[in-house]
Amino acid sequence: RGDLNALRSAMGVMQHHDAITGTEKQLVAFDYARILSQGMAECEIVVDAALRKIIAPKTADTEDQPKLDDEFKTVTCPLLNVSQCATTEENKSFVVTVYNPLSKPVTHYVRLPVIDNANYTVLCPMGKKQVTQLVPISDAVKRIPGRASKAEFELVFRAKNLPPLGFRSYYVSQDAKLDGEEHDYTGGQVRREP
Amino acid sequence: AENIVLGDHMSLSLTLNENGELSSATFGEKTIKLSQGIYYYSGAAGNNEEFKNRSSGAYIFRPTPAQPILLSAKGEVKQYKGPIVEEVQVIYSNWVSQTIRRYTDEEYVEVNWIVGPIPIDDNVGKEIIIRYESDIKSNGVFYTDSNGRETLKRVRDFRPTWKLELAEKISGNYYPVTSRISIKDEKNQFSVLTDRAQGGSSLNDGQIELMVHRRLLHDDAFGVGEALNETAYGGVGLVAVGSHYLTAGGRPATDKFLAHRKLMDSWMFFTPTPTTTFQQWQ
Repeated sequence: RGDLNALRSAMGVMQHHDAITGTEKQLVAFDYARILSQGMAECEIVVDAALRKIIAPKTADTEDQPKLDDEFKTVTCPLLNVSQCATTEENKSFVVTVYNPLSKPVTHYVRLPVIDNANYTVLCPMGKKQVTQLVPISDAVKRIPGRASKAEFELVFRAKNLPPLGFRSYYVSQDAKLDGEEHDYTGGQVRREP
Repeated sequence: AENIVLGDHMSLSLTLNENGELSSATFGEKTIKLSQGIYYYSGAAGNNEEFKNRSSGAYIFRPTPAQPILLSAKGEVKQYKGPIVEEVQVIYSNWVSQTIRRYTDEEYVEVNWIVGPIPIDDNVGKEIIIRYESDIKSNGVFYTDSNGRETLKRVRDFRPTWKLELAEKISGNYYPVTSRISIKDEKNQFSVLTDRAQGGSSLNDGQIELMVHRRLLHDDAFGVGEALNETAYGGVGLVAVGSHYLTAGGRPATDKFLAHRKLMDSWMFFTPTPTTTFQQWQ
């Protein structure tokens, strides 16, 4: 059970001009980062619980239907700005959920750090393949001190028309094969260029 | 040793010179001359006992009177093109680099900059700026937003309520930029949107500059009691990573919506699914 107030409280503290402008002592700056990070971590628990409730409210209780992997939590990746994310780098399949906090539909460009120059498939909830592109990560990013990542590429795709104040999830897999019936993809729409 | 062209001529195209710096941009039907450079100001250093000896520090930006020094004179350039994004990655030195991106369906240019760790071996504090220069005849006027709300008109070397005599022409014309800074003339408008609050100005007509990182070696005696000399992993100087979004010629509403999109950006959450197939998840 996460504590939403941890982030609320952190955001309250961060209204101080020292946090806004960077006029605090360095030890205070580190402490601000600690408080904010703890608040984010608490909210991650809440998001994980909420998404499980929305995505799989019934399936978890019935034996004949599969459920989401219980042992795997939904997490954020705060180091995406340096192209580092353990979930996207270490897993061959994962779900990316993109939340739109605006009251209008928006398109978001998802950039996911991945290790291999491999074939990735990104499926929307309707099973439609998304156009993807692999872009090599700049050497300047790779040598940022403290970055601990083996990612060499970013997998880019468009999360198009995200619903206002809502989310959409995408299933990403390396060399994914669909069970059962083949989906009818529009030939020209699926392209991938390194 | 050739110019690089990103985009198409229908919506947005960019020309970059052989160093990976922007040289012109066409936004829809509007073409503006656009160049860009990364510079640093040397921070003033003194004993703080008199006004003239005040150091640049956490509270104040006080560059030495000398012109800023260019950091982006020569870059190592790599270009990638694909169906979603075209990008040019430029490394100027082991502490200054940028990636210029143009997404196929978008009307803005993304400049993703990486600055740091700022070297201080020469014992000089440095304040790094990115400067965009256009052919817009802005006539001393520029616009900055006020905490992401109202956009305020700023006039160079001028205050609306008193007669101004500026002793420090650079910092005296700097304003907070929370989400965007713009210049315009009768034909064109050019805006730079930021992903965080920065200091910015238009020190000459057609110019916009924004400060992206600073590392200073002296306290400014305004209360913090230490120099703004941040270190991070392994004791090296901090590296700052961020983005500028450039728009021009567009409707003002486009800028505002883009500012909303970037300041309240979408959040991403990740769930590993090692045993859940797509059909099960669906």
